[in-house]
Amino acid sequence: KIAKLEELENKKKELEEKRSEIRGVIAAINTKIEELSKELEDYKSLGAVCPKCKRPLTEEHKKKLISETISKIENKKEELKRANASDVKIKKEMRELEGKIREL
Amino acid sequence: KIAKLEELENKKKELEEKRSEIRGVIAAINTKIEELSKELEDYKSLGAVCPKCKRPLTEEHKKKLISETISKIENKKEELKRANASDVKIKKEMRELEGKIREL
Ligand SMILES: [Zn+2]
Repeated sequence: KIAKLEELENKKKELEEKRSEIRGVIAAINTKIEELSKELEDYKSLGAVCPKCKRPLTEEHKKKLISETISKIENKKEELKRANASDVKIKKEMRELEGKIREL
Repeated sequence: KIAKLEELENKKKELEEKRSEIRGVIAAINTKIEELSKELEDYKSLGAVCPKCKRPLTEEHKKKLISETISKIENKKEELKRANASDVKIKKEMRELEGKIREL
């Protein structure tokens, strides 16, 4: 019985590490989405000339920058969905494990 | 004698206002020189692609940005010389005026 408890406690530690890891991933993705959103705002407010290199900007090039950034944001949101789903799965596993530990 | 003192005190106030104004000008030019120096550092560290509009940068265009910024800094330094010279001139006038006021 003690061996079983130890085994379950070890499994619980593993899940806690996975949980901590996935939360780190979620935080990083959220930060990236914020940065891309700021970049998108900058691109939307670009004028006739690039403020950095001072060369004239065509409407076509501005649209390209905007649509590329929107795609990147959409990809990150997909990543976020998958990461959140993993987080939910780990939480569920932990709850079941807590249950098993109490039943010992 | 009182009339003369009033006249000199009024002249002194005028010079103090001019002094305050030229100091404002000097501060503004110094700020501008700092901004241009940062801009120069940015231009010197530009890579193969503009970090803002993502288009490839030729060595020629980079050199153009650098030399244009150096010219702007040199112009501002000339302005600064003239402003400092005005400041020195006003300080000298004020000292002479203080002398006249004491001699009354
Ligand atoms: Zn650019």
